[in-house]
Amino acid sequence: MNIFRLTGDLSHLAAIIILLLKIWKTRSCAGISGKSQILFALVFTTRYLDLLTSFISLYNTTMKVIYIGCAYATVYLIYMKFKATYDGNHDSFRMEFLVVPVGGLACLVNHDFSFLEILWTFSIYLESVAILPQLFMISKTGEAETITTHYLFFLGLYRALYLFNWIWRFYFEGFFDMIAIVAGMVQTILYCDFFYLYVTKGQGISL
Amino acid sequence: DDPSRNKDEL
Repeated sequence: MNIFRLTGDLSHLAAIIILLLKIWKTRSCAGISGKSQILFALVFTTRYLDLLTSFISLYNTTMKVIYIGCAYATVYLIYMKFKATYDGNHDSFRMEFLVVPVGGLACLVNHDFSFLEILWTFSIYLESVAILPQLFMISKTGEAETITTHYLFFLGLYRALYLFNWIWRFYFEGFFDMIAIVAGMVQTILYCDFFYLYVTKGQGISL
Repeated sequence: DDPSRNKDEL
């Protein structure tokens, strides 16, 4: 564990909590892409199946359970509890355009053609593009609530910090995982446009 | 490389 990975995990946790609290407190998921949240729930489900097979550390297990729990709670709030406030017309990105190619790529490019490894690879590739429906929705509505921009900021920051974590691990441990690094770069690059607007605008954003 | 090595990351 290093400072970049720890702050990255905390930034990710902050993003997840911010979103969940925003929906819960305002009793509304206006401006939130339910499809991105479904994809994130799928990312965590396929990546954290090893919860059932191996124990790494209390921190690791606790964070995985929190991530999965919050992801499904968010999907539940959007599609069940506050369904009336879900803006389905603007959340029109076709998820299958992401899941199918990512599934195919995970079968072609991976470290090991085993069940858990393919699922892990699928989740890494999917996470890199899972935010697209949300960014697409904001570009369609032309605006985002301030709290949503904070959510996106911390979510984008987490993987950027992970890139520094991988530099750190390569330098000090001689370890690197090309699949995670390339996907992490793609994921972070997708936020660049948003980061620019977030930093220059500060308040509500129009992509 | 041993792919299981980085599974300590979230």
